[in-house]
Amino acid sequence: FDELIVETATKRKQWPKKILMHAIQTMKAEQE
Amino acid sequence: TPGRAQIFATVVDTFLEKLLAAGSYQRFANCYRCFYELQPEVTRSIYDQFISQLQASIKEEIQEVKDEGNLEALFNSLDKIVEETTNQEEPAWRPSGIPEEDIRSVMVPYLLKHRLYLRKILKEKEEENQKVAESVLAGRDRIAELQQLIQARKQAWQ
Amino acid sequence: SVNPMAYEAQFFGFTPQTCMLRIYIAFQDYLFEMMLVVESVILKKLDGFPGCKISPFQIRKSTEKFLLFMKEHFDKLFGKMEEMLLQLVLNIPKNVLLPEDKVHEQYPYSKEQFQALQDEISQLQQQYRAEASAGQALRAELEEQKAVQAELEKILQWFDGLENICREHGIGNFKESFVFLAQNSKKLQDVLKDVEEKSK
Repeated sequence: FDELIVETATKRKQWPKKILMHAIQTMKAEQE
Repeated sequence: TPGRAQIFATVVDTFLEKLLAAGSYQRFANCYRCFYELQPEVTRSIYDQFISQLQASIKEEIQEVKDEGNLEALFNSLDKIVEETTNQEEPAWRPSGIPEEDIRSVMVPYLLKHRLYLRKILKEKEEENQKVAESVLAGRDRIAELQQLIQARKQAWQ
Repeated sequence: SVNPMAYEAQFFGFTPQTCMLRIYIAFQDYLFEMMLVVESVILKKLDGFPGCKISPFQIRKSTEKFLLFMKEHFDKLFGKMEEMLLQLVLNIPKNVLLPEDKVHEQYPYSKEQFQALQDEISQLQQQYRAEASAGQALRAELEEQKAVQAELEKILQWFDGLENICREHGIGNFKESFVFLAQNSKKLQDVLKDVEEKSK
C-alpha cells in the first residue's frame, strides 16, 4: 500500500509535466 | 515560529530524554537486584554504557533518516511554501484522483497561448486576404474595361 | 479510516507513516540489541564469580522485567512523538498548495469550460485553413488576371499600331478617308459612265 501511494504521488508530480511537454511540442509543430 | 527542522529535532530530543529518564539507574538496579547487590560499581558501569550506546544509536538513526530523505532541505522548503500561503484560509486544491480531470488545468495556460496565437494569425491572414481581394476586384474591373475598349475599336473597324 | 497522506508523499517522496514506522522499528531494534548486550555482559561478569548463586535464568528474568518496562514507556512516548511529527512536521496544511499544483488555483477550468476552449481552438484552426485556401485562390486569380490583361493590352496595342501606320501615311482619320475614297470612287465611276455614253 505504501509503495502504491508513493508511486501514485510520484506520477501525479511528474506525469503532467511529461504530458504537457508533448502537448506543447504538438502545438509548436502546428504553429510552424 | 520554529521551523519544521527545529520542531523535529526538539521532539526527537524530548522523546529520547523522557525514555532515558524512564529507564533510570534506580529502575535498572531494581530489575537486576541480585547482580546489583553483588557488583554495584559494575552495575553502574554497565548501565552508563547501555544508556550512552542507546542514545548514540538512536541519534545516529535519526541522522541517517534525515540524510537519506534529505529532510533538512525538505523541511525548509515546506516552511517557505507554508509561509507564502498565510493569506489563504480556505482548503487548497487537492488531486481529485481522476488524472484526466487534473491534467486539464495544467494544459489550460498553454491552450490559451495557442488560442491567442491562432487568433493573431487568423486576423493577419484575413487582413492580407482583404488586400488581395481588393486587388482582384480592381483587376476584374480593369479586364472588363479593356474588353469594352477592344469591343469599341472592333465595332468601329467593322 | 486511513489517511494515506498522499499529498505529503508527493512532496516528501515517502509516506510519513512509513517514515515513522521505519524509525520505530530501528529504535525498537536498538533497544532490544542493547538489552541483549547488557545481559551478555552481566552473564560474562558472573562467570568470574564461580561461587555465585545467581543463575542465568534469574538474569534473563531481570532482563525481561527491565525490557518490558522500557518497551511500555518506549511505545507510549513514541506514540506521542509520532502524533506530533505527523501533525506538525510531516504534514502539509489543508490551505497549502504545492508549487507544482499552483496552476490548479490559477486556471480552475471545468470539463465544459475546457471543452469550449478546445472547440474554439478547433474552430480557429478551421477558419485559418479556410482563409489560407481563400488566399491561395485569390492569388491564383491575380496571376491569371495578369496574363489576361497582358493579352488584352496586346490587342489594344495592335489597334493602336494600325492607326499609327495610317497616320504615318497621311491618313489622319481612317474612317473619313475611307468615306472620301469611296465617294471619289463613286464619282469617278459616274464620270466614266458619262464619258462612255457621250462617246457612243
